[in-house]
Formats: sequence, structure tokens, C-alpha cells
Amino acid sequence: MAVSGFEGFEKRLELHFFGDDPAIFPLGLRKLEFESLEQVLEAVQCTVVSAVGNSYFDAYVLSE
Amino acid sequence: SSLFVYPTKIIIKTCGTTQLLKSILPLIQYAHHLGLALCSCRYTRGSFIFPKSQPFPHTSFKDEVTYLQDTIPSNLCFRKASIMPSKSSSHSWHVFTANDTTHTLPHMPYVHDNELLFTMEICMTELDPILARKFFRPSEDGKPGDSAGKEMTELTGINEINPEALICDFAFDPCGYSMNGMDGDWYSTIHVTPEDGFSYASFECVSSVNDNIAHVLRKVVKIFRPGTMSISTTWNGFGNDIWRQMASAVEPLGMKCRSFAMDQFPAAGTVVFQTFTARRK
Repeated sequence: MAVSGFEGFEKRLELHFFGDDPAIFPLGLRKLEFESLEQVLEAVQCTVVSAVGNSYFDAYVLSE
Repeated sequence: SSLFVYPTKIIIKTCGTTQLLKSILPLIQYAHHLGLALCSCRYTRGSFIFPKSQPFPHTSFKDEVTYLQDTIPSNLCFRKASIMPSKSSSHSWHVFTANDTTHTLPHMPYVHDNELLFTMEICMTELDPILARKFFRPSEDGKPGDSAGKEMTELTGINEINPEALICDFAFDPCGYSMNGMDGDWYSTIHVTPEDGFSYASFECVSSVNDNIAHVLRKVVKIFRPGTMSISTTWNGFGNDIWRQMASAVEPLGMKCRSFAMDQFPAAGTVVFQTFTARRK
């Protein structure tokens, strides 16, 4: 573990998906269960500490 | 750290030694259950300050690229990995992109008509200690993270960067701060580690070349007054001088552009990486 506690700059991942089935839209990925997102974040070693959404997207503040 | 979920796009930004790339496979599998398939991947980061603290596959960019190459489906066949330099060996920008051009463009629902959008990722260190102190919570204030976060957002003026944005903020204990902003389908995010000696703040947003990004940038610099700053600007397409606007925006605030690097990525557009340092008084 880093000596000073600050472990450096962030890493950023951006993934785009496509699908042909109109039934999954308009929500698309926003249909993912929160539990599924939590499992993904578990692999990353993060947890959700705050969340908000509007008609376009959902935003989560995470903590390591 | 932050996670943004759009109908066809997911962005995860994490700091420290998290194993971010390990999210790709589960996300591809969950998206598949919804009938969605991956068509574009972009991975970016600054330099590791403590590389030996980074677990595999983050042990080196070479390992990260190998992991990404092995994990992403072969239909994303337009691929490129690049380390964009600056004058300082400890500041370079690492970019990996992979695209399946048959599905890339049409699915970008957030592309506004006739507007060229770009993403700006800013990393700031050596924050002004007096300003950074605002990101420490009063000891034992007993407040939950989100209400303490709201106070910090107002105290530091972060709420004025984009007064239109809905803000979700969180203040960690004893110090540290994160915020996500939502303005229509545009996101912005700020993460702060204020401890003196290794203070750090990041700001990221999506914006349009038609907007006054210089105005936003100036507000951000005034909130943190960093000693060093890097700005990575990404946009679809080629030929754009938004980066000039950024350099001239922060010059009057004493931030001098020290390096500039531009690179183009197949079916993924252009990235410009600039570094700035505060002019010595």
C-alpha cells in the first residue's frame, strides 16, 4: 500500500453497447438490477455511497 | 469514484488501487442478459504515482493493454494503445481504445444536433492548502456524508461551476469529497483528497465546443488553485482547437501550459493532453 495514503490519479473506463431489440429501450442499461451493479463494483472493490438519477442517466458516488 | 449508467453507455471512474478493469467482463455479461453487446471501450488514466501498489492487471500499462486485448470481444477490431507524454516523466496520459465501427455512431443518443461534444478530464495536485482545508469536515460533526457534502459544495463554490446541474455530493470523514453533477444528459464529477503533502482533485465533464468551457475551467482552477494540472480532452472527429481555449483560459490565473500532445484513435476520435504548472511568484 502506498506510503502516503494518496494512491495516485484515477482510472477511467467507458463502455458503449448496442442492441437491436427495441423492447430494451429507452432504459437499456439502466434496467440493470442494482444488485448486478453492486456485484460489478465488488469486483472493482468499490461500494455505492450516494445515488441520483434524472430522465437521461443514473449517477452513483462510490467509495473504495 | 463515480459510476454513470446511460441507456447504452457506462462510465466508471475510480481512484487508488481499485481493479477497475475487472468490471468489464461482468458488465458485458449483464448487458448481454438485456440483449446488449459491447461496441466501444475506452480506458484512460494518468501516471501511477505508486505503481508497486497497483494489483494485477494494473501493474503496468503493458499488462493493462494485454488484459484489455484478451477481455474485449474481437468485433471491436479498431484498437489503439498510446502513452501521451508531457515534459515530466511522472505525468503522461495512457489511453486504450477499441471500437466496432459497425455500431459505434448510431447508438450515441447524447450527440446533440450540430454540436461537437467533448469530454474533459482534469487532474490537479499541490492544491492551495487554505482552499483544500475546506474539504475537511469539522471534527465529530456527526452529520451523514451527504449533508456534510452539501455544505462543502456550497462552502467551496462547486455549486456555481454549473448552477443548472443537479448535484449529488458526499463528504468523507475526516476529509475527502466526491460529487456528481447532472445537467440533462451531461455529467460532471469531482473527487478531492485534500491532505497537505499529497492533495489531489479531479474534475471531469462533458461539454460542447459551442459552450463556454473556458468559464467552467476558470471556476474550477479558482476553487482548487493547483500547483500542477493536466487536462485531457477527448472528442469524436478531428481538427478542433478547444485545447487552445483551455490554455488561454487559465493563463490569466497563473497556470502556464508546459506541454501539449495530440493523438488520434481509430473510430474513437482525438485526444489532446496538456500539462500546466502555476507560474512561480
